[in-house]
Amino acid sequence: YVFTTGNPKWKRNHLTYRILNYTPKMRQADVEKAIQKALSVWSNVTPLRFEKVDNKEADIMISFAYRDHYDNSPFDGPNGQLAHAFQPGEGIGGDVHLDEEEAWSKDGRGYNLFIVVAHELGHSLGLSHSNDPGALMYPTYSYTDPKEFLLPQDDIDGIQAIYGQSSAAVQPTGPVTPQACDPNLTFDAIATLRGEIIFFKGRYMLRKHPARAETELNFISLFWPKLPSGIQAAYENVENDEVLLFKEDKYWVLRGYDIAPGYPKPIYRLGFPKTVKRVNAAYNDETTGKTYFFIADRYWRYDENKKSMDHGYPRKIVSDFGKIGRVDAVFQKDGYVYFFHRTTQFQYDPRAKQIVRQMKSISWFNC
Amino acid sequence: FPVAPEAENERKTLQLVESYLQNFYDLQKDHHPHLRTTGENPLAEKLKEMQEFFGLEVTGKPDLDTLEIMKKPRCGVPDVGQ
Repeated sequence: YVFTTGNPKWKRNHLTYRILNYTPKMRQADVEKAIQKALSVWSNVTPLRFEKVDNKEADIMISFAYRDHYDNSPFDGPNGQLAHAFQPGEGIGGDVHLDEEEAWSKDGRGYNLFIVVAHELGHSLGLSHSNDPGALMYPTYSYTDPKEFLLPQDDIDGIQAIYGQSSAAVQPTGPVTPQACDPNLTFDAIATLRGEIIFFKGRYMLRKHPARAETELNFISLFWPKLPSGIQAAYENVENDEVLLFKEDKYWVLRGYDIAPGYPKPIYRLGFPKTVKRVNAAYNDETTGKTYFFIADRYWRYDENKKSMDHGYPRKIVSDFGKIGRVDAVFQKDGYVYFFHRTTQFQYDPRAKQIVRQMKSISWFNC
Repeated sequence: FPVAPEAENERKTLQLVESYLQNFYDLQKDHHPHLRTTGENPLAEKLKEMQEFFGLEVTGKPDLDTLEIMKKPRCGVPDVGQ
């Protein structure tokens, strides 16, 4: 996180805000709701309180503006610059300006007003741009479902360094952006995707292309806005050019790079009993066309050709895969199966039916 | 004469890079482009600063990854300075 030059801050914790005008692209009530939620992002983690006023000057004046709006920072039409805000201070200080020509929305279409206002309010309160790609104060727009939004730890640390902690008994914490070479990095799910390997972690995906040395970190929502964060299992069915992704008792299908219509569907359609509530990990064996699902200490085997579970399952993982314990994530590459449990990775040879190597979870990232 | 497509692209790229660095990295507008300056190229230096901020490979050149970031919708507040 970065403080604004000169460390400007409000001298009071009780601040006022006013919505000067509205965009015709959203219902007025939705605009107000988005702004209230954006303010609560910061008041939830600090002693700051915000009061809405209507007919007088407020500390934070929020307005939609068009091109040159006489603050020396003209907007540039659709896309590009979405909004800007001014550091704490009298007059224009603290004010938030939103580019009227953007496609404002309350969901994943266009630009989500809540996300943009929450970011701009960070400036209104004295924060500058952070170079943590997962931070709310990162300069470029990225969509997160407002229902799932949690203020990242980098932003919590920054705003609390200015205004102090929240008065809540338990201090709120936020998601930390995964670092590819963090030895403690664990994964929620892993799948191959047309030659790449995708490592899922929270709302992020670490993408490893065999021809590129570096690892790319993106939000899952950047590619698949309709997918939730916290994917729990995933596997690629190379033959069908599909990737199946699992969370709780639902699964989605990616065909190529797009989510197939009609998903999510219940996992029970694959033949799981109702006692199964979630899938921990899965991989598809290209040679046999069988898919292995790992749940707690057992696994199921699914026949992709017959589209049904094989009989005689579940079986105990330990009886057929040796001492790999619980499975967080798994994928198959070049005939070997790579099992991940916490920070440990096992390379398993399904032909010899034995573990041939043990590595760290981050061994794929050229650390 | 019609401008060759490559030259047109190059001109547009330079325009994108210059306005991005002027907006967000305090690149001063070059009021005497016809005067050849010696020493550091301010645009390359600002480009390096931007690449460092975004964790890109610091090349000082408008490579594909850099241009991809520059085209992303973003906040209008500068990344550095006031």
